[in-house]
Amino acid sequence: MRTIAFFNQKGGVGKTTTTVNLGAALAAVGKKTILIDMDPQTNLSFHLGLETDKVKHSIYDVLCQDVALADALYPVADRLSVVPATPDLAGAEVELVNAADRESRLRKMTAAKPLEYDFLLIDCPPSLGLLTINALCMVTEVIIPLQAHFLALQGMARLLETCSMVRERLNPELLISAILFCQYESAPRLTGEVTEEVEKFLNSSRDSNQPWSTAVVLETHIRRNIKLAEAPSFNKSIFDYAPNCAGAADYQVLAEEVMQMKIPH
Amino acid sequence: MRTIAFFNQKGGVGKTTTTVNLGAALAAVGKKTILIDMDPQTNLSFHLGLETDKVKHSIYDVLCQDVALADALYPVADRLSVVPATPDLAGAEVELVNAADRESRLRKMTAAKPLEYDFLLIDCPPSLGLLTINALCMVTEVIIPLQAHFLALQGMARLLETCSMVRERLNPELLISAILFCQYESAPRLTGEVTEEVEKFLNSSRDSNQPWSTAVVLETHIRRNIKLAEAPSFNKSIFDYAPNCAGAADYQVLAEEVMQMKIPH
Ligand SMILES: Nc1ncnc2c1ncn2[C@@H]1O[C@H](COP(=O)(O)OP(=O)(O)OP(=O)(O)O)[C@@H](O)[C@H]1O
Ligand SMILES: Nc1ncnc2c1ncn2[C@@H]1O[C@H](COP(=O)(O)OP(=O)(O)OP(=O)(O)O)[C@@H](O)[C@H]1O
Ligand SMILES: [Mg+2]
Ligand SMILES: [Mg+2]
Repeated sequence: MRTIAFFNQKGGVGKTTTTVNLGAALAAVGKKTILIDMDPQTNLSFHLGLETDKVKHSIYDVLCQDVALADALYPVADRLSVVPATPDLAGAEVELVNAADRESRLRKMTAAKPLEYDFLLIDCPPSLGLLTINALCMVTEVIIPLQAHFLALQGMARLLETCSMVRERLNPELLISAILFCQYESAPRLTGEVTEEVEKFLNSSRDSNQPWSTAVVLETHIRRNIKLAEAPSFNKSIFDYAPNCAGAADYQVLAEEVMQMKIPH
Repeated sequence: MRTIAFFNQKGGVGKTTTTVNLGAALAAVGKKTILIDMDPQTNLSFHLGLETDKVKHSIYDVLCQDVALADALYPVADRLSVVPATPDLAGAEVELVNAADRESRLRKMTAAKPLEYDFLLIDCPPSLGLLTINALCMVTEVIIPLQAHFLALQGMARLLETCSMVRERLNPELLISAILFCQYESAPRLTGEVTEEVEKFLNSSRDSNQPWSTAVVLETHIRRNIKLAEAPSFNKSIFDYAPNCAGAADYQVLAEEVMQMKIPH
């Protein structure tokens, strides 16, 4: 099972939109996929129509009440299951502060019962707190959704530092496998400047032993497309809402590229 | 002094861009203005060119080291001063957890020394933690920057709940004075649907005693304009970077509208 966290503490870059639609695209081509909503905003759960007040077990129960991840799965489509978030997840970080294994709760409860899936994707909140650390502790890959804007670039240093810290102290397997440009607009000069800056940075760290030394910039860009912002209001993935739009095409091509990536483990 | 927090736990809606450019517009028309960067991502400080490793006092020192707000001000333009954030702010929430006055540290240290300013604007992080609570405890107004997207709307309920809780338990003066549409695109159908939904909601709560019962949707919309995303890379406000673009015009009009608002206190 490939485990991937979609992480960027910069807000609004496209973490949730990517986790939902890449997940749906992978399931559509036959991959059994789990999506975990790790954000107290519960955007992913809402996007896929999971009413948080009707679910029996949520990610909060997995982290704080010893429920195995396998027991908190809700099927939302063929080969696609979600571990939903509920608003009480906001309290999990404070509740876990004094637990001995506070960073590795998710890893532990994922391993508690066997899971027969091909992909496990995690939608992280826009922060560097314990929820994000739990996700980074559990996965082997991080994909960074990035908007080609300068403020998004400014936060990269802390994002990379966090991955380094987790790899050193908590999860030696952790790798940043890719950077994905979201809400991509090819025309603005800013786009070219930011993508160039990112490529230059990655090329300069090729022979370092950092978690990003083998990271690539994915060739697929997710173009800005209003249908991607409309789909959540219908509780559908882009494939069910507007299968012929550019957003659906981009996420389909992304799924192909992600499946073909060579992961160094 | 009018005190306004720009708050929305949804990421990437335009909190930082609005705090910086509204602040610059108010200063340009003669209002002495303070901007506080309350986000560990330090985007506002970076946007205005404040190198976080060169500042003597930051908002972290105000919250955790008893430095008065008046002693952490850095002038960045005529009549415009910033209280910068540094990365150690990320640790403030855990450090404050056991302090008796943990929610009202900012209010206390703002009152510690007199401030002769017309406006104090706070850029909040995309979360509902202690940093945001401190901001809500200190201000009398909240303006909610909102993108006319569905996921942004979904989070409104929790945002309003948080303001209610703070008003009931910590700051009886707190009012949501306005909602500001950012990254506004008039063409998509989604825009009309979301703005209608927000107007309907506000109209239905007019005679309730909630913090939003007198809130208005500002007539000014901040249109999507790539120059607003370019300006941070030059460490300039939109007025210094591209004074003739639509973004500069929108923030200028916004400043006029904000100055003319009737605030019920
Ligand atoms: N390619 C795109 N084109 C147009 N709109 C998009 C695109 N991707 C995402 N959006 C919209 O932009 C907003 C931000 O995206 P999203 O919520 O997925 O980001 P996020 O990184 O998960 O945000 P947060 O930091 O709050 O968790 C949402 O309203 C979403 O519908
Ligand atoms: N009106 C606009 N037109 C185009 N781009 C914009 C506009 N407003 C903001 N942006 C860009 O969109 C991104 C998100 O805006 P900003 O960082 O101000 O949001 P935020 O709410 O402060 O985000 P966070 O939740 O991470 O603090 C930034 O890259 C910014 O440059
Ligand atoms: Mg999200
Ligand atoms: Mg911000």
